[in-house]
Amino acid sequence: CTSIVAQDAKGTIWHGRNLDYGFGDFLRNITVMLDFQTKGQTLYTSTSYLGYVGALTGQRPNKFTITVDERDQGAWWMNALEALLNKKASLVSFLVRETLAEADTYDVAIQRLAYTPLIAPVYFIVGGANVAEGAVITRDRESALDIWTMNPAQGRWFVLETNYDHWEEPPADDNRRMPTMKAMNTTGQAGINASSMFQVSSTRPQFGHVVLSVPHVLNKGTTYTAIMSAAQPQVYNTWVRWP
Amino acid sequence: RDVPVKRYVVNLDAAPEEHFLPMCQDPDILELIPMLKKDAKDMITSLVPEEVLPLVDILTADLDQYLPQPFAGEMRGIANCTGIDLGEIVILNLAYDLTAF
Repeated sequence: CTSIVAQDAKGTIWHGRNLDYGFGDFLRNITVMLDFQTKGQTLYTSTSYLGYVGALTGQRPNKFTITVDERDQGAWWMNALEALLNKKASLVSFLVRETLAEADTYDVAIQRLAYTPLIAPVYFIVGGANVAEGAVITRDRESALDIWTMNPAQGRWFVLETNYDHWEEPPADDNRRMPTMKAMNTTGQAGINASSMFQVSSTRPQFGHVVLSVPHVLNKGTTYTAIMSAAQPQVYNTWVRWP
Repeated sequence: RDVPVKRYVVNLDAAPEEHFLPMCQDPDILELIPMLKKDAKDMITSLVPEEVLPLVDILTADLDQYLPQPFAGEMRGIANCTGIDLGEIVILNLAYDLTAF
């Protein structure tokens, strides 16, 4: 997975994500967007799969956007044990959906995602609707290990996450972070908008006309790209990708 | 082929079992169901260790005790309208957490 939150030169926050997973052909056919409504008004929107009731990508209009990237730690049985022994631990996708439904500010969303016990370690990437609202929350099962925030005033106008702790170097054989950063810096803060965020999410290594199959922003596992901007909720859209 | 995905409304004022009915009853989705059933089985057999399956049976037998609302009711609703086995719907929903490591 790759998730990016960026602030453009006018102070608008943009959130782009590629969801990479196995079983691509299965998942691509069942990817949908869902507008969760009460009294005819959209309370929140998510990108999901037929049959899936949680959320790994979503937006609360005019408030915040959330994406989840897997964190390469531990083993499946640790997650299963956590689920069995810790009744307070939430499924990742349930916490995201509950946060979209119940948190009514960016800060409340950050608190819920940072400190609610979880079954699995993950990254939550959160974008707001106001200047400088953007963060990557590195989670273990109990709590947040780190909350890495955007700081445009200090030149950090975007934060991004693939699947490795941002303070560590990613593995050499899966360094999607570097090409993503390069693409963002080439685009520049003045060039950031929905279309350029989609372009960054579509970056793949090419040698002339030959597409190289090395891990990249857009790779074989990418099932969809979603682009959101909480301050402009109508922007939110999702595209199935067939790399 | 990078096409925008289809979009559906989930009416949160309806009972959880009815939340995903509009999607399930879409002819485009109905057409996919047979393939979905097969793909879901493939995904589950290759993704979930066999040791876990008895756990899922326990979970499914008493879903409301283990999973919060509206999720338990929604999974039941999806199983009813797609004809996909409830246990498989549960596994598909747990798959991310089980594989997020």
